[in-house]
Amino acid sequence: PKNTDSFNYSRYHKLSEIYSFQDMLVAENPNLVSKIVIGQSYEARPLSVLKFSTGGTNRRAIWIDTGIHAREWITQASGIWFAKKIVKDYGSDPALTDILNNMDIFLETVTNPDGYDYTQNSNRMWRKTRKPNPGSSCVGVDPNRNWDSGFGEPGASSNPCSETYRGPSAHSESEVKAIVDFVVAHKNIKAFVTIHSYSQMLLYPFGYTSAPSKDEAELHSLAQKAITDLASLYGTRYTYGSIIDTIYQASGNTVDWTYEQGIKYSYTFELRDTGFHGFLLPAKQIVPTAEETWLALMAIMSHTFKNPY
Amino acid sequence: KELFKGHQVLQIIPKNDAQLAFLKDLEDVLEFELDFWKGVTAVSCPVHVRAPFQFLQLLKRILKRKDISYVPMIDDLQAVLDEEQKEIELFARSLK
Repeated sequence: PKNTDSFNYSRYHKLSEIYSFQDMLVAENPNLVSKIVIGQSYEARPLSVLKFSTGGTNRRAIWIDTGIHAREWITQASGIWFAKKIVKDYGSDPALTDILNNMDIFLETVTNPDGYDYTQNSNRMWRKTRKPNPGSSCVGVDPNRNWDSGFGEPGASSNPCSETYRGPSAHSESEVKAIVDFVVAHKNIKAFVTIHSYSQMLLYPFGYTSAPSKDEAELHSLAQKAITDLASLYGTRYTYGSIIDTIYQASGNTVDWTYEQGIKYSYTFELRDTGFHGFLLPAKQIVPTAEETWLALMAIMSHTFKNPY
Repeated sequence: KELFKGHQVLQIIPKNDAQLAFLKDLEDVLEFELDFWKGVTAVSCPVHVRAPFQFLQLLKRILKRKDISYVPMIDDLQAVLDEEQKEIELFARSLK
């Protein structure tokens, strides 16, 4: 494709195509979109983040990431669609325009690029990062168990061969550390949404403990609004709640850490489906999935915008 | 390139606490190379597990012995992956 209008959003794309898409989007929208590189993956790929900003200095911000688990292809594909949606709707959708006139949005579409490339070329079922583990023949760490929040507690594995291996230490994975450093340095991120698939869920902290977060009532009510908006498009039904109550105990996960950093609106999505296709969601479902998820994202972003803290 | 010929994804729904506990133990057995797409959570909640061809019959025998029912969610994973790959290649060709 020569531009982002002719990019096919209904197909899964190789990493190089996603990188090209990002560069095209930046080139086409220089006053709205820029690309920042927050670090390097283990295999030295850039960890690129699209920044959507209409100006200002260190404005309140919203973070969205997709693809931290490599094989969850619907998430990277949705991330690309969100990026285009933001530039299309800015100036025409009043709610998004309001948000972007006051806040920045950061979008990392391929959070685990080594893993994604590996799923494209070697093993479609790969989930983790690609860093070798000394003393083990098994490779990689689950980057959603590597955060410094309940790290090492039940709900993650200490075995490098497990799909939920937590890693040797918190933030040992450069893909995780890059986000940690960025969030800590930014200091003004007010919503953090990390996107997974599949199970059709919208979850909030905590995962490592059954103790409710102090904002549980508000997070619960916002989750309900978000999934109601999501369902309004195609009737896709989501469940919602805290991670530990809704799925299972998961220690060292992303949103527990972001919440404990003071980012109140910390959510993790599980996109389509519920078990017909699993990680192999047919490409024709990419756009519908992204469209309905966008409605939920808008609910979270609008609420964050209207409820400064 | 890793192939998944003969791998199946099974949907298992634990009916009681004993079955749930057994499946939880199974999750920790790395020797069977089981890949839990959807982990073990609660009674009546579906578990999805990818079983490699070499352990598939063993897994099915174990589940049967424990009176745990299952249905194949994906019959032949490689067939689905081939389809996905074909679609990607067709698209790439149409671009050219």
